[in-house]
Amino acid sequence: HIKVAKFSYVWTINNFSYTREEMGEVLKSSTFSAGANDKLKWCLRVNPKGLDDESKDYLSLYLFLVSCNKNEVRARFKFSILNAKREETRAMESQRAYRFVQGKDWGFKKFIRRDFLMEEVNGLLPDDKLTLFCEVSVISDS
Amino acid sequence: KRKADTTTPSANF
Repeated sequence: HIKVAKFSYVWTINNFSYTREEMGEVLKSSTFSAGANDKLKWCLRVNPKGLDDESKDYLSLYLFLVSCNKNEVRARFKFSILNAKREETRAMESQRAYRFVQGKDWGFKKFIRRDFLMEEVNGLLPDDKLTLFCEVSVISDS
Repeated sequence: KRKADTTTPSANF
């Protein structure tokens, strides 16, 4: 038997167009868990100007396992952006479950093009706020 | 669904 624990986290970054991170630099969210007693602690890490030369025109987004009480954790994840109506848009979902150990991340180097994100008509930065939505499904043996 | 990547690739022996 397998057990799937699904939970989500919303991260709002205010004044997004003023963030000072350069290529390769990262912003980290607070840590979050499936529940108050859950031993797995996660966070989101975003590179507003990409991770490297290949991704410099993109915003990169990663799910990071901060701490865990097991050797490894398998999880699927989905990232999206909440628009002004709090609807999920531009969702990107992992193809399969990925293996995380403490200190490991998985995500998408090219989550969204910066020019698309900043284009006002796309409505992804209402009041210059970027709201990221992350859904995680942790798979374990029951 | 998309193939994910990682900032910390680990070596496989």
